[in-house]
Amino acid sequence: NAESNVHDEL
Amino acid sequence: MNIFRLAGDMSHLLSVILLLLKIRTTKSCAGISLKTQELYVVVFLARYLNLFTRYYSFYNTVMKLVFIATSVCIVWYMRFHKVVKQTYNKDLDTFRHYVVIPPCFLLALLVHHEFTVMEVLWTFSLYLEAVAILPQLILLQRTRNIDNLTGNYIFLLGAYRALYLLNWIYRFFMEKAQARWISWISGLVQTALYADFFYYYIKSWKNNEKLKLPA
Repeated sequence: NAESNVHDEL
Repeated sequence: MNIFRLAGDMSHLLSVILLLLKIRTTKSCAGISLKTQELYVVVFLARYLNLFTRYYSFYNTVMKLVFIATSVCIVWYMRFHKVVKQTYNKDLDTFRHYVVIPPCFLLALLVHHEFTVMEVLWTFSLYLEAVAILPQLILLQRTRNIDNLTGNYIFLLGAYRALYLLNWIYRFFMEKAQARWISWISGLVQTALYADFFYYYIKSWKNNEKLKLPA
């Protein structure tokens, strides 16, 4: 999933 | 989660704790830019809206709530606390911070990964965070006596960004993560802004001298 790539970062 | 990411988050968390500790124990916010702190509130509110749309982990949720709460708390102290607000260097903290908000938002409208409300707000927060430290760096340069807590706070904040760069390199090679140019470039710009500060911070630390930036 492209979205989860950096969106789990703060 | 890799070690660089965790170290980055911890450095960020520590910087905020240190700042709050300075404010609470010394009852002073001297040397701290309210402009930068207000920009951080906007950054975190825009970015962490995904608290409501997607669950990542307990860690992720707690950290987001902590960063929102502490940034609001710091601004509250600097604006409204009877004693603390009098120590604020208002005359030196002159960067017109609101002028950076519209360009960052416009850029996010033009350059983003996907044209959705959440994604544009996320991107906006990345662009804004990249420049949010500017008022603080300018204030620092105008401050004659930079106290240790303020110097360490900014160092930890810069370390957090530098560690995130390492985190992205790690993720790209080890986790075969996709290229995310928007995060990378804005993160790189943000870290680069600290270069000058790092140079003088490390120099003063090596020579065991008080931190002083050239005017």
